[in-house]
Formats: sequence, C-alpha cells, structure tokens
Amino acid sequence: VRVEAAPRLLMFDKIVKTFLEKLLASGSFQRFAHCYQSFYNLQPEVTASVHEKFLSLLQTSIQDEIDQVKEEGNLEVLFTILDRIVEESKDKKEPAWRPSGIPEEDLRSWLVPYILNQKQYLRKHHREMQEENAKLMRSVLAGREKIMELQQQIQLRSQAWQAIQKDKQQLILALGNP
Amino acid sequence: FDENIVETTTKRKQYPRKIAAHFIKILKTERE
Amino acid sequence: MSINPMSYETQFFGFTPQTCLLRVYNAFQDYLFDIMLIAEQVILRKLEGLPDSNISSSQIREGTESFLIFMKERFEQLFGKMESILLNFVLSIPENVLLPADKVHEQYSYSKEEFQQLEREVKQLQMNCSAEAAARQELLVELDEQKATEAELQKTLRWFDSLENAGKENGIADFTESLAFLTRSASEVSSKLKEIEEKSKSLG
Repeated sequence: VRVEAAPRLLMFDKIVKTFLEKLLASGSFQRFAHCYQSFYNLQPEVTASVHEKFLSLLQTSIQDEIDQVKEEGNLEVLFTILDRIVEESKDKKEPAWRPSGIPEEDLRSWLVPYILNQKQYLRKHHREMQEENAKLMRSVLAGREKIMELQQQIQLRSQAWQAIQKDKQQLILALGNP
Repeated sequence: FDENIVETTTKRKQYPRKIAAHFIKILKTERE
Repeated sequence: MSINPMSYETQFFGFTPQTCLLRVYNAFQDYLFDIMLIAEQVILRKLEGLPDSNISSSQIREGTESFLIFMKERFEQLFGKMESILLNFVLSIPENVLLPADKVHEQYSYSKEEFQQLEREVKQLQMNCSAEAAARQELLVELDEQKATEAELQKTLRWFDSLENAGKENGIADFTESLAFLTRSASEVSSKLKEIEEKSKSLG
C-alpha cells in the first residue's frame, strides 16, 4: 500500500485486509492436515470441512471485530477529518506546536486573543473617555469663565451701589446742614 | 498509564475552552 | 525503550492508538484460540462416532497445539507489521500538523515575559481608564457646582435688577444721577438758606 497517498481509511482497510489474507493463507490446509495427520488419513473430507469452517469463522470474527472497532472509535469520520487536516498542512515543513506538558504555559496562548481584545477595547474606551473629558473640561472652563464674568458683573453692580450709598451719605449730609 | 494519557489529553482538549469561557466573564466584568 | 504515549493522537482520536491496537490484538488472539478449540471439539465429536479409529484425544490435542503454535507465530509476525504500519501511517499525526483546536498556539505563541508584558499593558490601560473616569466624575461634580453657583449669581444679579427696576418704577431712571442731582439741589438749597439767613441778619 503506498502509505503516504492513500486516505487513512483506505489504508486502514487495506492493511487489515492484507493482514487477514496472510494470516488465513498461513493456516493452509496442508499445514492443518499435517497437524491432524491421523484424523486426516481417516476422514479427509471432514478435515477439509473443519479447516474451511475454521478459516471462515476466523475471517468473519476478525472482520466483525474490525467493524466494531471502526464504529466504536468513529474511525471513518476521524480518519477523513485527519486526512483533511494533514492535507491542509502539507505546505508546512516546520514541526508544529505540541503541548508542552505545562498547563499554564499552554493556556497562555488560549488567553492571549482575549487579552488582546480587552486591550483594544480598553484603548478605544480610554480614547473615548479622554475625548469626552476634554469636552467636559471645555464646559467646565467655560463655566468658570461665566462665573468669573457674573462675579465681575456683581462686583461692578455692588460697587455702583456702594457709590450710591456714598452719594446718599452726602445727600444726607447736605440735607442735614441747616 | 493509558487512562492517564486519555484523561490528560481529554483535559487538554476541554479545559482551555472552559477556562477561556470563565476568563471572558472576568474580562466582561472588568469592563462593566 | 522510551514509550511514545502518542498523546497528541490521543487528543484527536479520544483513545490511545496503542490501546486501540492492543484491543484488536487481544480480540484476534482470543478468536484464534476460541475457534481453534471449536475445531478441535468438532474433530473429537467426530471421533466419538468412530470408536475403532485408535486416535486418542491427546493425539488430537497435540495436533491442535502444533497448528496453534504455528498460527500464533505467524499471527505475531503479521500483527507486529500491521501494528507498526497503522501506528506510523494511519493512527499518527505528522509532526508538521497542528490540530485545528490548537490553532491559537500557532497565532499567539507568547513567551511568559511577553504574556506578562501584555498583562501589564492591560493593567496600565485599566488604570488610565479609571483615572479618566475619576476625572470625569470630578468634572461632572464641578459642572453641578457651577450650575448652582451660576444660579446664585444670576439670582443676585436679578436682585440688583429688581432694585433698579424699583427705582425706575418710581421715576428714578438712574440712582446715581438722581442722588447727585438731589445732593446738588440740597447743597444749593442749603447755600440759598445760608444766603437768606445772612440777608435776614443784615436786614435784622
């Protein structure tokens, strides 16, 4: 079987089939008859039929076992998936990553994309907050100015009234002199 | 030994996803 | 001999390839033995029908053992070959292949230092955001205070307005001028008075 080309499932079936054929071929009737020589001499047909039954029972039992293993292991699906993954990686020459055996080390790569995402979010959020705060700062500064202005206005008005107060004093003085 | 290997590799397959799910919750909470 | 646990393959298949093949080996071996015994039983039962055959069951047992030993040897050889091919070419993951579930390791292979650096950056960003949030809070507080202050100042200005309006309503357009006028008038009046007094004294 050209092992690198054939899809895994095909390879698997072919290899098991070849194993079975060779195993059954090695249990030849000559060999079987030779081992049961005395019985073979007495009953050659029975010997042949027992031998035939032996081989066919062995073949069906092994084949059933293989089918069961394929089914329980979900091998057909897994082999097809693995073939596709291997096909997709055929351009990669370097040895691929493998678990290091240190969980926290291997976990890092899993968490990095989420941390990068968080970093991006925070950066964007921070920029937005800065813009927002700049706007607020402008309003605060404008507010401070407005208050300053109002305070000056009030100062002027109260100075004016103080001046009036003085005038009033003078008037009283002026009126007070007989 | 075999069980250990299967158990370890099952964890390798499942735990990162589970941990990542909790990690995402943590990040979301930090955002809030 | 160091055992290759084939853990990456196990991660993919969900079982260790060696165990899978061990199970197949055990099953095949059991079948070989069981079916061998069945064949022997059939022969012995056949012999029961041939009492003068002079073939003893131990003879049959010898035959069984020699056939089984031969088959077992062949089985071991063939199974060994099959196992090595299956482990190396079918149930194995070539070393350049990365399982899709592990793609993250291809994209984000961070060293411990890089990871910690990344965490520091995120921490710093979080602090920056908190600082901005605190600043925002302070700005909002000041804006609230400004609103209240401005309202107070506006109230004071309105009070001044109401004073002036009160004057206007009573014919005083401008207090300063009016007071100046009154003061002038008052001082004129008082100087007139003085004049009058002096005249009346001189007339007196």
